[in-house]
Amino acid sequence: KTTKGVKDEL
Amino acid sequence: MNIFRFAGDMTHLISILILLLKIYATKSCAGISLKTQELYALVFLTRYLDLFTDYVSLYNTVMKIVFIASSLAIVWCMRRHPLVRRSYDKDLDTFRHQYVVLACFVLALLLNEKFTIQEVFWAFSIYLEAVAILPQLVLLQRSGNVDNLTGQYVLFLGAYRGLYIINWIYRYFTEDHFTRWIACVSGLVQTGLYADFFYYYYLSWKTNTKLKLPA
Repeated sequence: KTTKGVKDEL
Repeated sequence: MNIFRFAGDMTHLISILILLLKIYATKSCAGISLKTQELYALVFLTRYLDLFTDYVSLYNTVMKIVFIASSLAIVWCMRRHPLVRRSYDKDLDTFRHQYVVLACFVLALLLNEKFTIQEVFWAFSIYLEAVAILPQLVLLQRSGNVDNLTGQYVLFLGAYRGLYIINWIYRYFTEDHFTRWIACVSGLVQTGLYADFFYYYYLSWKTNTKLKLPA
């Protein structure tokens, strides 16, 4: 689960 | 990671490879805007500041390095390569992109998720990516005709943005912590910029004529 604000996209 | 996001990254990668192939194979960059390529290099450099600090996945890290390296390689070719640089349409590529850089930076100072260096530069890179294609579209309109590789380059770039939007819609409905409103809004604006190009591209494909953009 991505937490709010983590930049997991390019 | 969903299939839409992966497909989006792949079409983005293909668009860059098309450009590299065109420049390498023809040793020419006619019809390509150096300003757009410089803006893209700036987008990747300012967006991936977290390259060495936040590790998300091997895929992300590899793709970030590939995007930074390929965009810098294109700029280097167009500026330094003795053969390629001669074919650069300097007097056609006249979009004043420094104003765009400034506007995006001011907007990033005002609109960001957190007022830190990394977040401001991230927001800056998101806004800049939305308008980075403008010099290229202006150059295509100026030069009137669009050679098919450059046309395909813009087509794949548009496909990458479209797939990212589908990816955001998908994530919005499947994840509870999905808040990337800056990227979503900016991505919508960016995709809108491509829409008119797509329209003329589709027309030229349908009527089987050379792609002409209204000056």
